[in-house]
Amino acid sequence: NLTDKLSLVFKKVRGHGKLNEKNLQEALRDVRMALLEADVNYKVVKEFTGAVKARATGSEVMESLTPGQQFVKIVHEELIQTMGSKQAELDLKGQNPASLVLIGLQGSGKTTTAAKLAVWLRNTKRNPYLVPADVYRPAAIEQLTRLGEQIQVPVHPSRVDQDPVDICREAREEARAQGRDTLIIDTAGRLHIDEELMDELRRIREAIQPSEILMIADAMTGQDAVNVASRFNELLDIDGVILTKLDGDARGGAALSIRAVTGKPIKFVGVGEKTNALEPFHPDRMANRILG
Amino acid sequence: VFSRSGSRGDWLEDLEEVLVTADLGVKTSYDLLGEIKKELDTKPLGPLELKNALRQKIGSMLAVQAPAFAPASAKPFVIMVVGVNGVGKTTSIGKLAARLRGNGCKVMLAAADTFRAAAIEQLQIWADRAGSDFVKHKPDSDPSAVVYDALQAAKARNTDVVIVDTAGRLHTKANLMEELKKVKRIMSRELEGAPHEVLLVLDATTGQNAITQARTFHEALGVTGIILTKLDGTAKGGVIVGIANELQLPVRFIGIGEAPEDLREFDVTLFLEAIFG
Ligand SMILES: Nc1nc2c(ncn2[C@@H]2O[C@H](COP(=O)(O)OP(=O)(O)OP(=O)(O)O)[C@@H](O)[C@H]2O)c(=O)[nH]1
Ligand SMILES: Nc1nc2c(ncn2[C@@H]2O[C@H](COP(=O)(O)OP(=O)(O)OP(=O)(O)O)[C@@H](O)[C@H]2O)c(=O)[nH]1
Ligand SMILES: [Mg+2]
Ligand SMILES: [Mg+2]
Repeated sequence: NLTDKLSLVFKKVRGHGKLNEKNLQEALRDVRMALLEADVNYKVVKEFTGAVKARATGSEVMESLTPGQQFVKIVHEELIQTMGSKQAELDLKGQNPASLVLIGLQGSGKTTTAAKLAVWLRNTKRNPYLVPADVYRPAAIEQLTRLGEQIQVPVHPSRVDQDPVDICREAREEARAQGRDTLIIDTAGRLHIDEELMDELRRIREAIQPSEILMIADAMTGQDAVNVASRFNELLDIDGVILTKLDGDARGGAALSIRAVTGKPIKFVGVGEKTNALEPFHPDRMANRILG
Repeated sequence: VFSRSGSRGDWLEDLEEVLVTADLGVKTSYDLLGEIKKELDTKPLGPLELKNALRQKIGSMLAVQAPAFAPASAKPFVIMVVGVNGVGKTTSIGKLAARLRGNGCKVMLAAADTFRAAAIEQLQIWADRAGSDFVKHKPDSDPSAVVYDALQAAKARNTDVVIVDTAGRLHTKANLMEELKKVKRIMSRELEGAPHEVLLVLDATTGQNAITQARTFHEALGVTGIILTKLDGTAKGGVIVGIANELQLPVRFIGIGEAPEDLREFDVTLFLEAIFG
């Protein structure tokens, strides 16, 4: 893994004490390779290694008696710095009911995550109401309805012949009437380049002024993560990200890419198919995972 | 990217960016560029020639020697569809059913995803759309039992093609991979030669993890082909180059949308066009 590779590079340094240009280049190359293999975006890697190099050519590393350790420390710090160093929370104040809108590419895990969030919120003493707003995918409404039954959270009776914007408005009325304090709205998967469907999201936002718009992204996403995330963020100004399927063995470099291009925090991670498989995001754990 | 007159170092760096951002991965990209560099040492190639040499190399990597997809070669011809969560298995089965029906085949869909919420309902809708027979059990029942029933029914009803939908599962979950092996065993026990095709569905937006997925599913089941979905997005799906090179797995079809007709046979030229512009 990277720490091993870097310790090999710096082993050669110990004999001569200080770092020279050659072993710095080698170390930077190892960092670059590790990040690219982890699916961090090409341009994001360039900027990241540039930032590491700038710090590593300063006295912090060059004058250090343990330049290797200093270098590794810098890489870790820079990574955690980019990932967001503190835990991000859901901001549900100021609206009753509050609402979360889940958006993202097809198959990223929105419907499942909606159910997970309902369980999470109920455990924080909130009263969630699930809203199926996907009228396109076969049996999407059934899927969320089934999940709601499994976790005993009420699900809005959406119909496929409805407009998703109307569904959201009606659901908000229904939530108020039932005394539910948080709407969790599950939208259809869509491509960031589908103008009509991206406009649908804009109309949903306009209609219900959500507390949070959360982009759901698959942890195994490759280089395309930057295109997708920047487009969704550009058009909707997302509040945060939930990274799913982290129970697999994908390194998850998409996390760094998404954070780097949107500046928005990753708030939760999905770690399984069950409705209890949702955890808060830990930037340090993610940094270690990406570095391999 | 190649219109300026840069140094050969610049061209190679530009090509590296093209390959890596297309998800070919560092290893495959570096190997390919290494070969190109060797050619540069023997003859002076300009940027356009470099690009074409690279295109040719990738094209030949993708030209895997594998038996053709031949649903008429057995009756019933059994296709098992597998892959990790959310990649497009169920939707691809619906599209494939529509295509085969268009070719005059009598198709049956087996709902062997007995785990995920409304998975059976989702496949039912696709079966109705494509006019396919449909075999299902209750949710949470044994997927092997569904497959057993489907094969008995297929033999009895003179079915041409059976397509088996399985639950998405991460390749890292050993017990779930075992379940899949069991489903395959039941098939071969009930019908000689089944499954005739094991199609691994890969999402074009996936990065290097796709290679691990392919290796693991191939090792467990003997994958015979790939369906690469969601190529209608901006992802290039370059992971299939490394997969073709290492595992010799052919891409049977690509998914380019969510409608029944959004399935195409894999076309190497168009694939390379999307990467190199
Ligand atoms: N292993 C694992 N599977 C997950 C996780 N989150 C979701 N899934 C699975 O991923 C698949 C897709 O999840 P969905 O919730 O249907 O995804 P979606 O984004 O709603 O899909 P569309 O509505 O079609 O865009 C399902 O098989 C889920 O069980 C996770 O954190 N880990
Ligand atoms: N844009 C696009 N979307 C696709 C394509 N193929 C599938 N999808 C969408 O991807 C999402 C997931 O598709 P499914 O067929 O449910 O995927 P799956 O692999 O069966 O998922 P699980 O059974 O939950 O593991 C759905 O919203 C599909 O419409 C494609 O080629 N292009
Ligand atoms: Mg969904
Ligand atoms: Mg499915």
